Amino acid sequence: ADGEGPRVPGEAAGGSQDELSLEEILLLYNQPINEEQAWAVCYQCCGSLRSAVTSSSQPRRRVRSAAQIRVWRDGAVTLAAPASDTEERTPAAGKSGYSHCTETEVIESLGIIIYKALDYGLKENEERELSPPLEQLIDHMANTVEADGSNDEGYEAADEGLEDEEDEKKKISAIRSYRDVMKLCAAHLSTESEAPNHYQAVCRALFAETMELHTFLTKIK
Amino acid sequence: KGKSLYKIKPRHDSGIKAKISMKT
Repeated sequence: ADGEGPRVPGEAAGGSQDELSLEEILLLYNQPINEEQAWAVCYQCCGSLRSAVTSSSQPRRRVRSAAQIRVWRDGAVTLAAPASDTEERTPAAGKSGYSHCTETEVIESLGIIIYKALDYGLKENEERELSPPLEQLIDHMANTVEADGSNDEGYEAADEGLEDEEDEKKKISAIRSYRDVMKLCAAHLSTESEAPNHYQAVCRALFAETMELHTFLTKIK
Repeated sequence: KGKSLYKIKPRHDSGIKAKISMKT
């Protein structure tokens, strides 16, 4: 589609290059995503998942790897089926099988994968210092199933932080839906109403810059 | 362009990385 160089590894044969997986982006840059990209991918992915809930009967599935998160040229982010989804189709899949997956379980898995993308390349004994709002978002996303609303006190009791931190926790103590995640991502911006355009632009730039880098590296080779 | 700037600290048992690791 871009007319030059080989396609990004992993692209399906044929067709235009209109999407990249988060895994391809990480591999190409060989570094983690930045915080703004994490907010944007969360927002955009939850937006598409939310649309899918209302517009189709597509089964919910957990996010098992960054390869499933697809960033599109136009800034959309979607969740693809695993490359090999036989695992999820086994009768033994049970709780983790996508046919029984709840929205909070999808959010949990998305939070984990987003964190791993932020943590990409770091050693086991190293931890990235995240901004408190993003860390709290991911923390709550990844713990949604256990938290289940009533366990919120556990977080607050464990963190005897400043009052404004307590307020922040209260705001994000109840992530139960894609909409909740999107609201929190929007609240991260100075003007919440700009969230759709802003996060789409961030993801569009992520796609475009990754393709530029790929083209550049191809020419160098 | 596209650069990630971030600080790295030692991993803590009570940190988010440890909690995420326990889930995976």
